[in-house]
Amino acid sequence: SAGLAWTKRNISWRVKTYPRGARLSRETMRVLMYYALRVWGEAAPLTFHEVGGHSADISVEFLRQEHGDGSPFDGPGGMVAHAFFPGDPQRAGNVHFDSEEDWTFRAPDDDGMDLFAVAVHEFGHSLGLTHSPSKRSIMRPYYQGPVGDPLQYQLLADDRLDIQRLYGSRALHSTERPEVSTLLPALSALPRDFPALRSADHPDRCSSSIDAVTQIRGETFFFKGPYFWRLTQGRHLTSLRPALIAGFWRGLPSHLDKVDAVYERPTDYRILFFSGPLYWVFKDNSVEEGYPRPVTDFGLPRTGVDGAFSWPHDQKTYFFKDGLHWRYDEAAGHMDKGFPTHDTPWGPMPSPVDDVLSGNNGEVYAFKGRQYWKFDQHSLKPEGSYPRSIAKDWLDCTEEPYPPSSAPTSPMTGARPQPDVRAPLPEAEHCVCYSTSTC
Amino acid sequence: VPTPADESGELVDWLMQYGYLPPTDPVTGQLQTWEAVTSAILTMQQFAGIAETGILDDATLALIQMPRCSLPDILPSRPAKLSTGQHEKRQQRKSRGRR
Repeated sequence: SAGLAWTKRNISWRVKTYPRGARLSRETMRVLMYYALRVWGEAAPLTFHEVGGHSADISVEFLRQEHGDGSPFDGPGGMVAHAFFPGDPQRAGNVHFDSEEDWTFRAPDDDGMDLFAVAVHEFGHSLGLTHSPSKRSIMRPYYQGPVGDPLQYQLLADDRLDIQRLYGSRALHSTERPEVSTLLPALSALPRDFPALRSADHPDRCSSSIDAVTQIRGETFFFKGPYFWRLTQGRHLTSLRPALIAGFWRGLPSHLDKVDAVYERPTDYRILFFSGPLYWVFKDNSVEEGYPRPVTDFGLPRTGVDGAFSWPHDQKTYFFKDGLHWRYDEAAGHMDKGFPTHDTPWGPMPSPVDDVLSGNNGEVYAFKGRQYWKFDQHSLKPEGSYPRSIAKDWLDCTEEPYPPSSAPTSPMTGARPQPDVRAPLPEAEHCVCYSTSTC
Repeated sequence: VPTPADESGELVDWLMQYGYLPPTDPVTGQLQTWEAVTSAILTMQQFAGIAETGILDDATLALIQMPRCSLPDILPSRPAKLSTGQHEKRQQRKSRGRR
């Protein structure tokens, strides 16, 4: 080993950038990263959880040529990836893949670079392992082709011993799986879309208001009735069709009509669902024991909430109901004094709001009806070119929801909405390619 | 001092890139000695588990053309921590007066 290891055992990760024009979808790449980390988590007592934002311990990027770390890539072949050791003061946890390689998965040996095999190797470096002269080691510096099914792959004895020298061993019972938390679908389900839908009774994303919106592991989820739409970290809709909430988050009642609010708890990355007088706590896709519980646990009214979100700026959770808002201290486990109040830090905010969302940079979005407002992260004031259409900016709807002449004025500022060239332009990812023959 | 042949420049770069040879001194521009290169090739062949010939043979050439991780195989050695005894001796030497 490089002699240095993470002092923590709970390690966050994220894929920060993806290659352009890759034959693998972003979702496939993320799933492969998840499984590559799981390989190490099976051998050592390490816990990996995927996060959004900018503060992941292990940050995966696809970069090309000179990219500012003193180790430029060289196009296809040659140097394909590198990662920095935990003891590197500036670059620890950075994992770089050459975006000019032809990254593949389940492709023949001589057809591109198997992303899973390379990722397992690079994560080994991220955890403190150096290159191994052993011909069978995953830490051998030379690319040796695919290593087989990520679901079945296990470290060889030498690699297992090497990682255990740094972190100790994980004693797993036969039915246990290591903890590598994520919201990714199972690998075997990847080529298919998200949960199958019944006929055409799902809501139309281009004409619906939303019940709730949240950001989980850096991805954005819009909820409407019993369904949700999912957007990747780059704000790409993963499917034009919504998926069933109860089909994805196992443990919510199958007859659930709607959710009022959802947020990811920053202290432990649990996901909280609020619907009427009840709330549920999820660890990834599975409900925790003992839920649902009444929302009065939080000191909230028994009628529930309109919206909730966690603000990274102050690490507090804000709840909204009928024009009032509460501020909850997650670390202390109680509401802050002086709440509820009508005066939010972000003002003026539409009332009552459908839900509120925080972006990666601390900016805040308020959603009401089919429109949303963006609040600047510094001034906390609504930006001038809002409200804008939720459907158009977030849910990949191309039609103009309002003719320019009849554009509504803002209930807060009186200004007519103007086109905003800075707004995201969502693209839909409709297919997943596994090899050139099936792409 | 004999220097590597021009056509081996790529090999020398490769050996330096992956830690088998120390980087050239940017001040003196001192080239790697051929003995050092040969020794580095032997180390590299040993690490890779191929025949240790000390020359750029076909197997070695194939190896350096393989896709690989860009981290070095041989990490620069860090200054070893002094043992207590060594530390005391150094302190004693420092404290001795000059003649």
